[in-house]
Amino acid sequence: VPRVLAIANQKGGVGKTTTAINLATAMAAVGKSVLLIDLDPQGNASTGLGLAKDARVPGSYEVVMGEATVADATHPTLVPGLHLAPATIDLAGAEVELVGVARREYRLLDALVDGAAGYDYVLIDCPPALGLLTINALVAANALLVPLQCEFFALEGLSLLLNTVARVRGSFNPTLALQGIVLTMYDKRNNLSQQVVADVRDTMGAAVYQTVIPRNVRISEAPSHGKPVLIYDLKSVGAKAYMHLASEVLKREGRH
Amino acid sequence: VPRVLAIANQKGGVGKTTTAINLATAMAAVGKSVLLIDLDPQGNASTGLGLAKDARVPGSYEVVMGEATVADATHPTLVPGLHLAPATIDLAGAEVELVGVARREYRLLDALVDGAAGYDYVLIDCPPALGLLTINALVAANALLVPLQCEFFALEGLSLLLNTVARVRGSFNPTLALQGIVLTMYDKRNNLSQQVVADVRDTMGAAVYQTVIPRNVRISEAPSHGKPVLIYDLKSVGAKAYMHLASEVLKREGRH
Ligand SMILES: Nc1ncnc2c1ncn2[C@@H]1O[C@H](COP(=O)(O)OP(=O)(O)OP(=O)(O)O)[C@@H](O)[C@H]1O
Ligand SMILES: Nc1ncnc2c1ncn2[C@@H]1O[C@H](COP(=O)(O)OP(=O)(O)OP(=O)(O)O)[C@@H](O)[C@H]1O
Ligand SMILES: [Mg+2]
Ligand SMILES: [Mg+2]
Repeated sequence: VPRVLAIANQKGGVGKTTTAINLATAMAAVGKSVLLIDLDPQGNASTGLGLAKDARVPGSYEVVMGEATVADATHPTLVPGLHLAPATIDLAGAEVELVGVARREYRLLDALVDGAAGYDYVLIDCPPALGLLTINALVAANALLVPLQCEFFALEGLSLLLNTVARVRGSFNPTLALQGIVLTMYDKRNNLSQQVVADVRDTMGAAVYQTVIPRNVRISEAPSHGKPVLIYDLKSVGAKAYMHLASEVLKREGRH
Repeated sequence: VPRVLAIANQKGGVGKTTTAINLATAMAAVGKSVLLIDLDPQGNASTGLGLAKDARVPGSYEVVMGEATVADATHPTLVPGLHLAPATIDLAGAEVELVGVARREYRLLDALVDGAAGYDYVLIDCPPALGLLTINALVAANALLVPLQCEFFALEGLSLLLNTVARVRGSFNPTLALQGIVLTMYDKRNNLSQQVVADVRDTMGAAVYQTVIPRNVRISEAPSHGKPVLIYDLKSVGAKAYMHLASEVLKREGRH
């Protein structure tokens, strides 16, 4: 049975997709069999892994709506060992379409129970919201990985997210754990960045990974080539940081 | 009757809130009477204007649910001429709560018809999604202002947003116009930034403002002091850019 990690934060633009793509790639690179589920109607993870727009149906929307199995919706990617269940804009309608439907919070979990048996890890890239899609990811997940941009607004949103996690743990998924918090887009020349890192380490302690992802232009260039930064520029500071992060994540996973 | 501008883009972290706060401030600074409506459950615009967390009810949620008038939900801010209708996390429930309710797309418009009479401009800060809250903003708006980060994923999302705007224009608000597209977080040392600016100017032409907002650390420091950058550091590159943007926006508005 795979371990399922949700990559979530309702604050926009903090590096969820970038972390999902590159962590999944780094884990596959060390021999893990990984499925990345794009659960964001924007479909950025699908684009960042080079999947053509016309090859995305069936995808995660059809899985959540019960119209396709995980196997139907899964594609190999350019990364050996990494498969992707893509997203389309149709996902944006799921929240309203599932109102009143039984077990609407468990749709993804129910699909993964049979559908993801062959993988070591399932990573879920969440949209910037705390709606039904993110709730489905948190209900399906064993643990949550939180990318946190080194900015003031991102710090403000952390308690909102942790409250939601506690609510999901209380009502739907009692074993949901916090895998960790990864600080992203760190700029060492910027006092605010340093202050946010210090604040987060103070308040969240050991939950925060040692690895900090620096702001690195190669990371933001990679998606336009449909590649993870680990493939676009393996020697870059950004690629190395995600490899360090993967080894920290796997070390924490090893304790289960 | 005020002119209503929606500040929207479903891509997260592109500078919607930063543009809403600083554009509203710059417009108030030149004598316009402005109401900023925070329609994002994160409440970043409310924080960025220094409104205490325990003073945010009634707010935009109560307005959208019909439990309060705009006047009930409005507070003065530290900026003369700028008022704010704050947001709370309760907004996150509105989409599901309004399923099946008549005129659910028009709730904000209906509230503004009587409630915003005394203002010259109403600006609406939208959440990073194309759900009912953003639809309400687009239905209530005369025009849309799109902050677009100089990054690949942000560029990819633009056609998604423009499709939604066309749908809203077709079904709910036939006079909805595009006020303009403002490029944000521009880094002149970065090829990708330059490429995105060139691409957007090629495809969107005169819709794109001449003013480009540079990446500027003073902009990201200001919210932690509860102030717009125009007040936090008037001499900064960021503050000057938002003042230029305001004069461009007002020039375009002058043609109505
Ligand atoms: N460490 C980094 N250095 C430089 N750019 C980065 C870094 N991480 C992410 N980016 C860029 O910043 C932007 C935001 O990142 P990303 O899209 O991964 O965030 P997100 O949280 O998934 O956004 P959304 O909330 O819209 O889903 C993207 O254009 C991405 O390429
Ligand atoms: N020009 C700029 N220079 C430097 N930092 C900026 C700039 N504009 C915005 N920021 C910072 O970038 C982050 C994202 O901006 P902001 O929160 O305004 O985006 P948003 O689109 O409103 O995000 P969301 O999608 O979560 O609502 C914030 O921390 C903000 O302070
Ligand atoms: Mg994303
Ligand atoms: Mg915002």
